[in-house]
Amino acid sequence: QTKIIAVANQKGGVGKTTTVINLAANLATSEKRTLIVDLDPQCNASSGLGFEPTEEPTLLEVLLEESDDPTLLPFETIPGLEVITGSPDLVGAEKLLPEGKKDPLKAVDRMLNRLQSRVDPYDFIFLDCPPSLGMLTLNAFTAATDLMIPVQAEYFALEGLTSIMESLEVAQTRMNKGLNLYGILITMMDLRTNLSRQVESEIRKHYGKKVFKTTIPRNVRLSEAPSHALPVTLYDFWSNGAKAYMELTKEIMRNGS
Amino acid sequence: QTKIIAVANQKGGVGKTTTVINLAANLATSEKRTLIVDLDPQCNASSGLGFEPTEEPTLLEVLLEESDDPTLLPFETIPGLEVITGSPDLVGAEKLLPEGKKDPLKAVDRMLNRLQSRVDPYDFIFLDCPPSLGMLTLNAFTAATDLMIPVQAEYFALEGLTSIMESLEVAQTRMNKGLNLYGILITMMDLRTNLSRQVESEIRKHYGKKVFKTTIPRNVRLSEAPSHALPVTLYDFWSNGAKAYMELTKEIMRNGS
Ligand SMILES: Nc1ncnc2c1ncn2[C@@H]1O[C@H](COP(=O)(O)OP(=O)(O)OP(=O)(O)O)[C@@H](O)[C@H]1O
Ligand SMILES: Nc1ncnc2c1ncn2[C@@H]1O[C@H](COP(=O)(O)OP(=O)(O)OP(=O)(O)O)[C@@H](O)[C@H]1O
Ligand SMILES: [Mg+2]
Ligand SMILES: [Mg+2]
Repeated sequence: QTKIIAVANQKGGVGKTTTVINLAANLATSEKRTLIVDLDPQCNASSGLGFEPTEEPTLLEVLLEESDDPTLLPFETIPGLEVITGSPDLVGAEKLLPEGKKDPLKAVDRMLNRLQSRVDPYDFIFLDCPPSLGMLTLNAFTAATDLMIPVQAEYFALEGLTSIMESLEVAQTRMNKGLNLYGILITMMDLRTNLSRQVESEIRKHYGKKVFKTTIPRNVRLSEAPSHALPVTLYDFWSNGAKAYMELTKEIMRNGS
Repeated sequence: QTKIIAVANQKGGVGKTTTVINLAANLATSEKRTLIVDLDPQCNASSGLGFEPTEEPTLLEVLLEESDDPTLLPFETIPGLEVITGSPDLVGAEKLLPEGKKDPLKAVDRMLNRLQSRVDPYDFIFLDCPPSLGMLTLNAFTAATDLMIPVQAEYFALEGLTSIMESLEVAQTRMNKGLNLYGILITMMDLRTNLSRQVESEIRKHYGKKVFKTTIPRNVRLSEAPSHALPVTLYDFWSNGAKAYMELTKEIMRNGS
């Protein structure tokens, strides 16, 4: 059974893309067949692994099912990890998906079904979402089996948690009954500041078991790695950032993935 | 002549809201009559100054001109600084503004004109934008005299700079000929890391005089201040964050605002 994990939070810059790249890479090196789909017009998950945005067809054209054969075959990066790259024209999804003939919220779901009928099944599929609760994120909610919410250990990100949790409830009632909260991941923890500790304890108080035990520290290696088109374990294996995402991978595998 | 400054960047978490709050507060204490309009459904600029989102009418209802008197009178915070708070229903602007009878891109422009006909003129109006290039950001581009682009000193934010610069060019040709680039502001500089220095030199090499001389350092006081509903100069006047935004305010006043 493939786990399709939407990684979403409308608050910007909380570590969605960094989590997708590094978690997916670690699962691939643990012999799990893994796919990343870059649903963000910024295409950070694509460029962070060294890929250019898609052309001929672009990911948006595939989602709109405009080309004859609307299947994008993924690129392979490190063994076991494949990527369907994004495209800047995804900005147009908000307006164009609802103008199509089919259910606009199921475009990603339909694409994944077409793909899965042609390739070996994946163990994990990660959907990297843009920082909004628009059409692309709602598509991810509809296609996913699970939702993962990265949250920076900061005040504005803490405030934003209530609205993504409300959107999850709406998604579970209206779009996808089976959508499960995979977990809330606290990112960019800076143990030297009270703010990080206060925000972490606030989140754990409210959301308890829904929060991963592993937290990700602020670590410059995590922000350097994408400029070398590498996941952090291949860029600097001994860094705190690499260790934390390794811990998180173990926690996920222990939970029975 | 009122300066209407859109603060925008589709890359999330680069310091848009932090810049709007702190720059606007400094200009207000320098005897400039200043207004903040919170166009982000997350309402961070509103809550960062201690305000709840608008209700009866919400900012979206005002932009849709649904209520009898579609004018929101701003709240005053510190002397000289007023805020038109956002509302979570702004998420609906993407779909609802184009369904109205009037030009959907001029909704913010019309609102500001209605407001300015009823109150004393402002010296500065700041439009805080959500992390996307959707309907609300395009409205800000249309209503503004100037665009300010905060950029984190990080790889993904550097990559995103090209696409916001392209959007500026499109806006100048199609929506608002007079839209001027006020400047690119480098934020969250961490002088201890090579990454920050490399990104800064890259940005200055490409964009030269368009980049403010002042850079904003990473400083925890900036992320603590909003939880106390205060601009950083009132929260911790002697912090590096407060000093940097003070420097920026002086640079702006020196440039002849
Ligand atoms: N734990 C960390 N320590 C240090 N830097 C980090 C960490 N996680 C992410 N970063 C950096 O912070 C920035 C924001 O992270 P990222 O782009 O992954 O967030 P995002 O939520 O995907 O952003 P967006 O909302 O724009 O999609 C990036 O420059 C990234 O390299
Ligand atoms: N110079 C700085 N030093 C330390 N923290 C900062 C700095 N500037 C902003 N922050 C913090 O970083 C986070 C992101 O900043 P902010 O919310 O202002 O960015 P934004 O671009 O408005 O985000 P969004 O894209 O979600 O609207 C916030 O938690 C903020 O408090
Ligand atoms: Mg991202
Ligand atoms: Mg903001």
